[in-house]
Amino acid sequence: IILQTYRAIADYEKSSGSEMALAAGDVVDVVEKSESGWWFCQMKTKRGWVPASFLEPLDSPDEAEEPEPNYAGEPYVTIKAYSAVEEDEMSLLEGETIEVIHKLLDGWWVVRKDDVTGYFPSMYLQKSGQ
Amino acid sequence: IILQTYRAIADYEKSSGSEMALAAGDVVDVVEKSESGWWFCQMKTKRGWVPASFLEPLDSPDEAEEPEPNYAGEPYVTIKAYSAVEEDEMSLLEGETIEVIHKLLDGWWVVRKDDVTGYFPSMYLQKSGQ
Amino acid sequence: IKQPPSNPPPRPPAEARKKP
Repeated sequence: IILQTYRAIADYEKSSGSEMALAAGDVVDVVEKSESGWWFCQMKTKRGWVPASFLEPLDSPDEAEEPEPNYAGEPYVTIKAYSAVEEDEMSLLEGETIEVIHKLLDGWWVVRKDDVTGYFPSMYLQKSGQ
Repeated sequence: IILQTYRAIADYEKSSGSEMALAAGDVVDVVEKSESGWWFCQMKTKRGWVPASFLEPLDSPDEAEEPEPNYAGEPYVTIKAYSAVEEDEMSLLEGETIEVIHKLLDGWWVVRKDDVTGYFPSMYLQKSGQ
Repeated sequence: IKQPPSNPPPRPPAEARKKP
């Protein structure tokens, strides 16, 4: 089935449960057209990368999903320099060897170099030996 | 494949083309989790009835989709009374016989009774003889 | 698919009003 695609030309607020709100510019597929002037539509699926830290699980939002810390530390090397913006972050140059203590899901890992620990972007780290 | 469902806990504005914006409360399916903390998500598909008059075709928005008027008129009878709210609408009681001149897609049909024409909700009309 | 709402949809938005 090929559905026709339409664009909303104005905002529309729902006035009952079976309706769908529209924002001007929204793109929809039309599933069914009623002569009454009500059309049953499906919002075009939006997809893209979002920061994990902006999401919580739908069920049991308090349930801990984060992996356990590994205080022994896992050796990684920095592949890009980063200067701390916030006080709890680490400033490191490229090519520095550190230990990853905690691989948090938001992508800011807890790392340790000598006796200093702090957050560092995981995308600037590579497992040692790779 | 069963995808995990998450809820956005805050608004997020896109900062690049491959990202997806979030509004607090949005529900998403997580397609892929990158260790970088970027998760590739798909917005939960919203569906529902919307007014056709709020939509335009995505391609060729000016292309006429409306059926042609029928000035001879097609006999219908009102199945529910309606009092005109706007000046170009018809006020009719239940059980009145009228002629439908133009079946517009937005569900507000042009009807004629005697020498008066105006808009009337199609869902309050039934073809005569049914 | 559920039935459409039982009230008529709103008149077209100002952006789309057609001449009678």
